[in-house]
Amino acid sequence: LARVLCIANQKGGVGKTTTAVNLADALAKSDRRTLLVDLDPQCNATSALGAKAVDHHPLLMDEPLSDLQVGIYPDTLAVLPGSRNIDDVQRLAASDETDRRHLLSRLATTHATFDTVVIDCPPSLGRLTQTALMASTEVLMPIQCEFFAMEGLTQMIEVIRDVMHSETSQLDFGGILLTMYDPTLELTLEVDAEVRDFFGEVVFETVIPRDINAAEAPSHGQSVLEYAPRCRATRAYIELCMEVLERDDES
Amino acid sequence: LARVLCIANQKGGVGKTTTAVNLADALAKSDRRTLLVDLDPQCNATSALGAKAVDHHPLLMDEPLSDLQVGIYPDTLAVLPGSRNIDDVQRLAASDETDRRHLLSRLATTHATFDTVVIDCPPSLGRLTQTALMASTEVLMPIQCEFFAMEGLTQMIEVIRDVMHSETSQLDFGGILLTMYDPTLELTLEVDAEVRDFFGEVVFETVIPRDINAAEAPSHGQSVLEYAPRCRATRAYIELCMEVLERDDES
Ligand SMILES: Nc1ncnc2c1ncn2[C@@H]1O[C@H](COP(=O)(O)OP(=O)(O)OP(=O)(O)O)[C@@H](O)[C@H]1O
Ligand SMILES: Nc1ncnc2c1ncn2[C@@H]1O[C@H](COP(=O)(O)OP(=O)(O)OP(=O)(O)O)[C@@H](O)[C@H]1O
Ligand SMILES: [Mg+2]
Ligand SMILES: [Mg+2]
Repeated sequence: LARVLCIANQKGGVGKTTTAVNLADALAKSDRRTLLVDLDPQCNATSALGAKAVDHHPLLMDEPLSDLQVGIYPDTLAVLPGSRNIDDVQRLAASDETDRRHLLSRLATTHATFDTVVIDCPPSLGRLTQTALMASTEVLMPIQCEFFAMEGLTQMIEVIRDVMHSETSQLDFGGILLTMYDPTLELTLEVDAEVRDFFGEVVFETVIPRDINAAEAPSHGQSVLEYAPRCRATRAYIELCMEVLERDDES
Repeated sequence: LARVLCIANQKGGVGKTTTAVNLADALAKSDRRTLLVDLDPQCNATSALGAKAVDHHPLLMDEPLSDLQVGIYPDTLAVLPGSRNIDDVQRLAASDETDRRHLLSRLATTHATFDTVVIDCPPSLGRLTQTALMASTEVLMPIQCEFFAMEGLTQMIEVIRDVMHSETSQLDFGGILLTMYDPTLELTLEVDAEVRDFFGEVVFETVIPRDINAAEAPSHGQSVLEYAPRCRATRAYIELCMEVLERDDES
């Protein structure tokens, strides 16, 4: 069975896409056959790796996913591109019972050919994110160390709990990741302490530092690991990947 | 007729709430009777001014808005709080025909008592943001000067155009605001040049600098104008307010 990591947080701009893309790349470089799925109508994860958004979302079509995915590295990394088609966006967002079953069965076909699947979600707690959580084995929540970060957390945790308690779910809480971390700012240290007090071990030891290379890499269609192999964000995402792989061995 | 400014962008974390709160405060300080409306399920605009999220969203209730708003300064600034109630959130997001008409007529009641209304939207292009655009006289789009900022812009512009062309709309394009601006970063200067080339005069001359005071102020329940009256973000939001008021005189 593949590990399916859902990268989700309703708060916007916290580093969901940056984490999804760079973690997927680090997993591929650790020889895990990895698929990055773009569920965000902005299609940022698709273009961050140099792929193009498509006219119809692959999860709403009938062809096999293997015909619709875009290879990034032969054998180890592929992207299931997103779509900006307004009808598809609304259909995915509404995720009614029929579409939800279809999406879940489409995503289940990935287990046969991939070791890990990473799903990038839009900044929302709506039905599409809930469907993505239902398809996942674990949820990873990026949090920026700022005041508003703590506000929406309880709502998010409630939705995750609801999905974990539903019959068909196989969802575990994968972890909380602190992003755009700047240890010189008082606010960063305050939120770090509050989050670790509240969530304890669930919070990854690895934090992702604020590093302009992470923001520049997507404009070159590359992961930060490819764009700036020795920068601080690259080292942090490699460390995160090792922590994610260790957590697998333990459970 | 009141001016109704819709602060919208589907990209997350670009400074929508920070702009809505601080522009509303600056307008109130310029003696415009101002109402800040929180349409985001995270209720960040509500707590940024020290108010509390409520159990039911005021726009979905029947009492007069004047009974449901929270006064920040007597006579010049009030906030219509948001709600995290999951049923209200889903009803607002779905914004079906009946609810949409109800929301629009509720928002129309604000014209009698306020000079300006500022609406903070969630990071989405869905029906709720479209309803907010329908209720507005102008849309103000904060953009962070980073690569992903340019990606979702065309979709956003299309939605705004659709609303502007519908019969009942009174929507103008208010302007594009560059936020978290750091002139020492190459990426900031590149995106600035690209946005101004493409949009010209529509882009406000005022840019909002990256300033930690803007991120700290909400944890004190204050606008940045109150929290740090002489900081760079405060000066920028006062300048923005003057530009917004000038644009009114011209049109
Ligand atoms: N470690 C980092 N250092 C510096 N900039 C970063 C870092 N991580 C992300 N960014 C930048 O911050 C912005 C927000 O990140 P990103 O788009 O990944 O967040 P998101 O949660 O996916 O946003 P959305 O809610 O819109 O989907 C982007 O412009 C990105 O390039
Ligand atoms: N000028 C600024 N300087 C420094 N930090 C800022 C500035 N403006 C906003 N921030 C911080 O950046 C983060 C994102 O801003 P904000 O929450 O206002 O964006 P948003 O677009 O409303 O996000 P969402 O899409 O989740 O609604 C917040 O933590 C905020 O405090
Ligand atoms: Mg994203
Ligand atoms: Mg906001």
